[in-house]
Amino acid sequence: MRALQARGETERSHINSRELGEASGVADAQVRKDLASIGATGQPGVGYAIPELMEDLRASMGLHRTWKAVLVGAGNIGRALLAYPRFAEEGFDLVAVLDRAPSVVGRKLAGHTVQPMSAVADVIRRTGAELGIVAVPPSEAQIVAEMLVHAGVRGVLNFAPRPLRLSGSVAVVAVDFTETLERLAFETTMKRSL
Amino acid sequence: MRALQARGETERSHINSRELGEASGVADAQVRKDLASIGATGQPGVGYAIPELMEDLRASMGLHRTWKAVLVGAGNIGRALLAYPRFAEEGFDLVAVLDRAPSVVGRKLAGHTVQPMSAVADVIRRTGAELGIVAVPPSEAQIVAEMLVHAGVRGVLNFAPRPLRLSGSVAVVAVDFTETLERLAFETTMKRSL
Ligand SMILES: NC(=O)c1ccc[n+]([C@@H]2O[C@H](COP(=O)([O-])OP(=O)(O)OC[C@H]3O[C@@H](n4cnc5c(N)ncnc54)[C@H](O)[C@@H]3O)[C@@H](O)[C@H]2O)c1
Ligand SMILES: NC(=O)c1ccc[n+]([C@@H]2O[C@H](COP(=O)([O-])OP(=O)(O)OC[C@H]3O[C@@H](n4cnc5c(N)ncnc54)[C@H](O)[C@@H]3O)[C@@H](O)[C@H]2O)c1
Repeated sequence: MRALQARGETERSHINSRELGEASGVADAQVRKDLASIGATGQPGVGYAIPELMEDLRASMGLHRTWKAVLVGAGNIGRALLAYPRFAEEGFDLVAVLDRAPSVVGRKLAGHTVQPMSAVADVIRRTGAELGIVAVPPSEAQIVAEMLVHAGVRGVLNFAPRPLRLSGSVAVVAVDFTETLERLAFETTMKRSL
Repeated sequence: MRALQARGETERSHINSRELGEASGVADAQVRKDLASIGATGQPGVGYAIPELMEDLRASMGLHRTWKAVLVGAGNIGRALLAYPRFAEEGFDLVAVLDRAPSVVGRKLAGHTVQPMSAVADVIRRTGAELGIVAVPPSEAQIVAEMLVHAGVRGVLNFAPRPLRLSGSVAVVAVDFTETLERLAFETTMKRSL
């Protein structure tokens, strides 16, 4: 996907499975098999048309549809996410905000009225949200994630620095700035030795 | 590095360049060359001792030392970063916070007194900070990054959804939650089809 985006910018109209294989470290035949399984077809000798291939990839990755997400935790991280315009641009819609602090419940933040945690099942049923964003202190993350899964979400974005133990049928992705900082430390070290 | 961490957990004591090559998609001979350049030595027929190799890798990636960073922007993201314990654990030390809003300058946040932007050169000289974290609105990100680089930082962590144009000698890493959300959308889609 990243390899295609990079190539798409070079005005070339087609790409073949060998080039894709090299860019992603996957064998040529495997690329053809994977692409066939998502319905992408190439022409022998010419390859895959890049714009169509991007479409097929995005659709197969579930990126074509809008995803509804509920946010739990209206603290620093929660408020930064509510004010972040890029989500809506990418098809992610924050449909509700919940928190347990009485001083926060009922306040209006970025167009949402903060709901109490007792409303989580109602909110998920009413909005049809499939994703939950956990932006609470580490000690609360597991309980909150379980409440979200119990109420029906199928994917959890976890900001708390604490691994979650959830059922195998739920996707969990952790956000960890430390990995990004490590990458920065590495790149800064490399730049110095150039 | 990730491949090693995974293997390190399997109680094996050694790993050879062929296995490392397979795990990271790099040719066997290239692995040996790269590792030699960071001073890691393997024994013929036995391979590299995993704990020593991890040490060498971390040192070469600049992860052995502490990194000092200054934070610009004491808003939502800034405050969340100041309260985040994992940075210090990983050897990243937030040594100063700066902001331009008069209502924020002079306040105490997580043990730091917020400094005005006019103090950026002083602060970087006094603390010896090498990294700068940009947590300001998108329209301000470029100016703030240039001020940080001009004052001497050599790596920038950018939270604003706006690409920065900085000198090639400066490392820039952007934090973008949207990539993480895309990964979550993809994994949630995959889990459903299992
Ligand atoms: N991933 C990263 O790199 C990174 C960086 C910074 C912060 N964090 C983490 O993000 C999380 C949020 O940080 P923050 O600065 O926004 O914290 P915060 O304290 O500002 O906000 C937490 C919010 O969660 C609410 N809350 C607490 N327990 C709850 C519960 N059981 N149910 C519902 N709401 C509850 C609180 O009322 C508060 O509004 C923390 O776990 C923090 O460690 C992660
Ligand atoms: N990377 C992501 O996925 C993600 C997610 C959420 C927010 N963000 C981005 O992070 C940035 C910060 O978000 P936030 O919610 O903390 O914003 P915020 O408005 O709460 O805070 C911004 C702070 O920057 C200060 N500031 C503005 N201009 C400045 C300047 N020229 N010099 C010094 N300080 C200045 C303001 O006074 C304020 O305190 C924004 O660019 C936002 O789009 C990114």
